[in-house]
Amino acid sequence: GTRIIYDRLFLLKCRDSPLSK
Amino acid sequence: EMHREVKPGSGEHPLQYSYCFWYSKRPPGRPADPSAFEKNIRVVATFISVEQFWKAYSHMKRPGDLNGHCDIHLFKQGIKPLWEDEANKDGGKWIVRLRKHFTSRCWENLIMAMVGEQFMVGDEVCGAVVSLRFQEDIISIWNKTANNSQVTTRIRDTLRRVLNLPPTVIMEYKKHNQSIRDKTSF
Repeated sequence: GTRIIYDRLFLLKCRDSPLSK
Repeated sequence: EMHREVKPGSGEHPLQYSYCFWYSKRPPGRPADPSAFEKNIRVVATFISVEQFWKAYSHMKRPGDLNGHCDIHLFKQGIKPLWEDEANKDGGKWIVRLRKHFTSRCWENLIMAMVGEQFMVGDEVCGAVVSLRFQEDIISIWNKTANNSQVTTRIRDTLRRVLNLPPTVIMEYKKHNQSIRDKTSF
């Protein structure tokens, strides 16, 4: 089946989102 | 906390697995007591999305800012960071010894790779540990099947890549059965 994969760059971008605070 | 059912919130990016951060500390002046380990370890956060991961991670101290003999563990929800857990009993771990200066950065890169499913070994990865010790720190990644060399090789190669380790850094694989026999992790 398909896996949910996130690369480092994407994870770091999400870090800046207000949802991550 | 370990069994709390977590769900991605609205607008959050779900992870392939839910995870728990655990913390364990050996009180200063006390010798190691393997039977006390399970009593001294506790879950500090559980998450299932990228945003929940960052929330949990940002509320914790970075390994480089911690003192004393302690460990931070990040394991899939349902797997205890103990050799005897069902998921770990036939498993092992890659160990990387680090000069203290590198610990926080390496830990962060490792856990991002793990939750982001960068290891590409199906469901073999169980968790990761950063162990703060007197002169050096140790990072480990645990997998289910110690005898599967295809899996352990792929984990090793991904680890070297995500940690950006120079070729001089030695990585060592240790089966948990060996740790049980040695009565020590490292």
